[in-house]
Amino acid sequence: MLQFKQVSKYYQTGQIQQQALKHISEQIQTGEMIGLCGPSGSGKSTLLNICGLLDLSYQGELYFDGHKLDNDPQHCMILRRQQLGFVFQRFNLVPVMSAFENVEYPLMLNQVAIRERKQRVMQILDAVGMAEFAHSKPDRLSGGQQQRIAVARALVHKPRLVIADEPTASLDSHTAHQVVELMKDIGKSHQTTFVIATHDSRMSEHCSRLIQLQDGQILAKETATCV
Amino acid sequence: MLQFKQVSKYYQTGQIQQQALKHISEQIQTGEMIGLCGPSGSGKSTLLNICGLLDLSYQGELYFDGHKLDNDPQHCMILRRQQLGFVFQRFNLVPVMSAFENVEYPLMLNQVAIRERKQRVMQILDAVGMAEFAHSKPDRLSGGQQQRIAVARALVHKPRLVIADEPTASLDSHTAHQVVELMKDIGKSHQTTFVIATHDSRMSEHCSRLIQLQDGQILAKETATCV
Ligand SMILES: Nc1ncnc2c1ncn2[C@@H]1O[C@H](COP(=O)(O)OP(=O)(O)OP(=O)(O)O)[C@@H](O)[C@H]1O
Ligand SMILES: Nc1ncnc2c1ncn2[C@@H]1O[C@H](COP(=O)(O)OP(=O)(O)OP(=O)(O)O)[C@@H](O)[C@H]1O
Ligand SMILES: [Mg+2]
Ligand SMILES: [Mg+2]
Repeated sequence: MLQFKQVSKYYQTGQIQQQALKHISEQIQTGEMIGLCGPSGSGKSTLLNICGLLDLSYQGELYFDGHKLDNDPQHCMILRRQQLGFVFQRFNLVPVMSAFENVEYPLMLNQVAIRERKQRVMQILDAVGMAEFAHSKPDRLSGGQQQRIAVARALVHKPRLVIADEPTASLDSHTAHQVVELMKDIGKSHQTTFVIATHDSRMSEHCSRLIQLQDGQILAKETATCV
Repeated sequence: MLQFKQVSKYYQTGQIQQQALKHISEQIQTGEMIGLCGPSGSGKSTLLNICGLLDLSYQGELYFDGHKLDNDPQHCMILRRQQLGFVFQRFNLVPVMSAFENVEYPLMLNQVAIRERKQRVMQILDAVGMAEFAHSKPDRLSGGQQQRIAVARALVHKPRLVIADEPTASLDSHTAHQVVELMKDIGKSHQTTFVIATHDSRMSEHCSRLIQLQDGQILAKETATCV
C-alpha cells in the first residue's frame, strides 16, 4: 500500500548539505505493522515525515495504493486527513484545546456527526486510560499522558495508514501495553497499516516486520533488530 | 544530601484540586544514583521539579545538605546554577543557540574562563557522540540528538545533584549506553548524586536504589521495580 523508490533527502544548513536519507527503496503491504528501527540520527523521523505526506520535498518516488504521489500539496492534505494518522515524536498537541478536543479534531475534519464523535472520542480515550482527563489541556498533563492523547488522536478516525514516531517512549509498561494492544486491535479489525519508528522492544516485538536504518540507508534484512 | 519530609503538592485547575504528591518522605545520600519509577501520571516529574528547586510551591519540607530550604527564590536560583543539573522531559533547549552554546551556558553562569569552557564543552559533547553537531541549532537535530544535548548541558558544570527526567527515552541502545556510562563516570569521580525518573530498564538497572511512586505516594521498598 506504500512504496518508496530511490527516496533521498538532504537538509541544507548554510553551506553544508547533509544527506539524511540515501536511495531508500521498500514496499509495505496493507495490514503490516512495520517497526522502523535504527540509531539516533539515522533518519527515522525524516522517513516517517515523507511516508506521512508531511514532507513533500525529497528526491525519488513515493507510491500510495499504487498511485505515484505527485506532491500536489492540496491532494496530499486531503489524503492525510482522511487516510492517515500521525503520532509525532514531540506529540504536537494543540495547547488551547482540551484532550477531548484534540482527539475529536480528525473526526471533525472528516465531518463525523456530533453524537458519533463524542462516543468515539470517549471510547478511544478510555482505551488509552485517559477518559478522566478528557477536559484537561496538554499543559496540565504528564509526558506519558500527552503521548497517549497523541496516540488516540492518530487512531480515532480509523485511518488506513498510521505513522507513529516513538509512540511508547514516555510510557510505563502498563500504558505501553495498552497502546500496543489498541494498535493491534485496530490493525486486525480495520486492516490498518502501521509504520512505527521505535527504540522500544515492548513495541517492536509486536511488529510483523522490522526495517533497520543506519546513516540514512536500509540495512540488509537478516540483521534487522530494534534494540 | 537531599531529604523530603511530608512533601505534598496539589494542582488547582478551576474548581478541581488534584493531589499530585501525598506526604512524600525520603532521604537520599551523597553519591547515590536513585531510579524514580512509577506509572505515567504517578508524580515523577512533579517530584523532580521540587528536588530540582524549580517548583517552590508545595507543602512539607525539603533539606539540601542538611539545611532546610526556605524557598527564597534568589537563594534557590544560585543553588540551582552552581550545584544542580537538570535534564528536562521535553529537553527545553534554547532554540536560538547552537548545541555548543546550549551546553556552554551553565559554565558561563559559573564564570568559567573561555578556554576551559571550550575544552569542557567539546569533551562532553564527544562523550555523548554529538561533537560533530556542535554548531547545529536544536531544530536541526533529531529527538535523540536533542536529548543528548540536554544531558550534556546538565552535566558539564559537574553539579553536585543531577535531576534527570527520563534521560534515555528517545535513545537507541548504543547512545543510551553512552549516556549511562557518562553518568556513572561522573558519579564516581565527583560523588555526584543522581535522581532519575525513568521507565527504561537500560537506565534503572544501573541505579543504586529504586524508589517507586504510585498515585503520588512512595510504595514499600521491597516491591520497587522500574518496569
Ligand atoms: N501543571 C499541571 N497542572 C495540573 N495538573 C498537572 C500539572 N502537571 C502535572 N499534573 C498532573 O499531576 C499528575 C502527575 O504528573 P507528573 O507529570 O508528575 O507525572 P509523571 O509521573 O511524570 O508521568 P509521566 O511518566 O507520564 O511523565 C498527573 O496526573 C498530571 O495530570
Ligand atoms: N530540519 C533539519 N535540518 C537539518 N538537519 C536535520 C533536520 N532534521 C533532522 N536533521 C538531521 O538529519 C538526520 C536524521 O534525523 P532524524 O530526525 O530523521 O533522525 P532519527 O532517526 O529520527 O533520530 P532519533 O532516534 O534521535 O529521533 C540527523 O543527523 C539530524 O541531525
Ligand atoms: Mg526521531
Ligand atoms: Mg513525567
